[in-house]
Amino acid sequence: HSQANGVPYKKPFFESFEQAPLYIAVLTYMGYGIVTLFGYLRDFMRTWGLEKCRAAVERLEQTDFVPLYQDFENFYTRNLYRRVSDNWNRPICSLPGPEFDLMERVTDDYNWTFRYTGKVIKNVINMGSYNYLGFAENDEKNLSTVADAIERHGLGLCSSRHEIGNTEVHEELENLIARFLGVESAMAFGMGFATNSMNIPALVSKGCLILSDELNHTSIILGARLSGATIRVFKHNNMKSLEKLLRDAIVHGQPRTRKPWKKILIIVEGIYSMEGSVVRLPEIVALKKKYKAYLYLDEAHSIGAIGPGGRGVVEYFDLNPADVDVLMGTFTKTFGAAGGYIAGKKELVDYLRVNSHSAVYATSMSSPVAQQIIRVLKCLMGLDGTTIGRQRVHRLAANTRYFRERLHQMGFIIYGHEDSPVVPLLLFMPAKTGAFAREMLNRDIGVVVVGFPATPIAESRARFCISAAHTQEMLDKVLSAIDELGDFLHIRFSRHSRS
Amino acid sequence: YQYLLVTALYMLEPWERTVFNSFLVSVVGMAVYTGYVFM
Amino acid sequence: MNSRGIWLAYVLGIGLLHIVLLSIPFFSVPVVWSLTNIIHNMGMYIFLHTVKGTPFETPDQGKARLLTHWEQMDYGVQFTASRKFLTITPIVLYFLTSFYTKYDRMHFIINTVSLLSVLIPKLPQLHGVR
Repeated sequence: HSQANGVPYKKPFFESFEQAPLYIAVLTYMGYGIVTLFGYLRDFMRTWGLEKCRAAVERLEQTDFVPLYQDFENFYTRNLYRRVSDNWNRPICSLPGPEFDLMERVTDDYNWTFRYTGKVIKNVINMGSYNYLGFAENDEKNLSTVADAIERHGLGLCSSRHEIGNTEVHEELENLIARFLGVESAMAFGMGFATNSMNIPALVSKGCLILSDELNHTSIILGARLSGATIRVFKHNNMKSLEKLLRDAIVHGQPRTRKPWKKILIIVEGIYSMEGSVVRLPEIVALKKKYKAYLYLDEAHSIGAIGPGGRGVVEYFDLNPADVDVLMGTFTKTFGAAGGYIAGKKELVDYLRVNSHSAVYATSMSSPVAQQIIRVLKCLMGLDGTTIGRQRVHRLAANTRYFRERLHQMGFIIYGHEDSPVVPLLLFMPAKTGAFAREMLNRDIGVVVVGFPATPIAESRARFCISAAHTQEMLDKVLSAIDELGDFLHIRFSRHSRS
Repeated sequence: YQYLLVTALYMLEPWERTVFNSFLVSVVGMAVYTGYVFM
Repeated sequence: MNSRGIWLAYVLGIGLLHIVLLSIPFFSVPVVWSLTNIIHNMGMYIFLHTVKGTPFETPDQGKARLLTHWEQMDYGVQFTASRKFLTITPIVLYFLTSFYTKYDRMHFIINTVSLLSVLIPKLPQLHGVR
């Protein structure tokens, strides 16, 4: 990749997506086939009244109306997901910190209904929350400013930014975000998802072209669809695929009319939370400059989680923030808060202040949440007189490297970039996914497992989110549990030689 | 346990596993018989 | 249908179906081959050309709900590798079946009708036709 003026990366860019042996893929399809066949058998029995249908169906009086419940679209929910659904939506009864407490629940009818036993499973290690820097905490001394904000402004402002929902807390927060990111201006929104879905339509419209990574988040997809712009999808993190689309867009222009596109907007994410991959930002910036396109970078998972100062992938690759036209991120993950931001040039932010759907209609971010974000930002920037923020960023980086290396040594297939705190461990078969989550809970470890259709059919996985708040003992306990399950469930699929 | 995991029978209810296993046993039984007759 | 190993799994599935039928003692070899062909084509017709929509929720605001699996494949692009593969397999199976049934008239007619039932819906001219 050496270019005229040196290499795009200042450090080696290492990410892996190792494939399992072919027989694993075949056995995975066979498993899905068997469960699907039994699903059809069960649906047949439900249709002919041989079995009571527990899923939501229309009442007799409603049958002549438009169907409320798409029967076939819930086939997977009824016949696959339901069977292992005890692994999802677990009732957590504490904050999503490095450890949390779970309500124990049991089922008498194969997960159609649950009942609580009243017992609490205490101190379960939390490997599923996006609590990257461990700021999801509730000790009194750290949250005094948040308590003051509640005293001064109450819990909610119940008005939009264009009316009385605009307070000095918001302005302080936005100035701090702009300073943290090193850009001219920033704007905060009350909801992370809406930051994408409501602002992309304000930036592009019909006659524009959106080049979107195939694994982009649903909020980006919704925003792109609402905008009315033409959407083209390039392969995940694949620069050749992106450049080909850019060239076609420049050379051929709009379909039929052949007019040049009004704007070309490349939309990517900093860290992909299902793959654990990091965007190839230096190459994308080089492409956008070459083809005069705009770049929209969604740092939902990377802000605070990567880079020496926690400033995200722009800092991680040591790039100039001005190279990215629209910097977007959310406060839901690292900041232990809610909401999102858009940052960039002042004229961009001022335009959004006037034209963004969120600014006009949505309730603005509530003050205690804004105050929590200000607290975390000051901690990250060292403005609170401590180095806690920077220590946590380094702690997270160390935990991530350690965790990934150990899993790799144990022979598991893990996806993504070596510095990404999101660590997908591939399980492939649907039954192993359910068994893994159950066995880990038996060992007091809470994990998130993901399967088809949220992932490709042959790539079910467990997704670990590392936190700076995880201690070495916690990580070692998790790793030894995974090591044990590696033999018990036979999930060591990697064929790379174990270092 | 591996058999249950790989065939995804792990996700099914006991009676479904029984149905699948009896189907499998009968197919294998018939295959053995047919092979024997054929030989 | 582009996933890695799914074509191999599909061919192995046909082989497994054939072995299951072959293990039934009172079926002759021609009957077994014709049954393999007919059951395979019936399954292909149902799963690819009859069932509409997706067995799970998709974020496309219900666009796929009225399309069969065959029409949803590769976003509707024709002559892709998967489409060619799924068009060729029933034909190959038909040739094998015709050979093993020694071109008996009755078998031939039944298998030909069965083959056409899965080839005709695959024609690009019939994309989206009801």
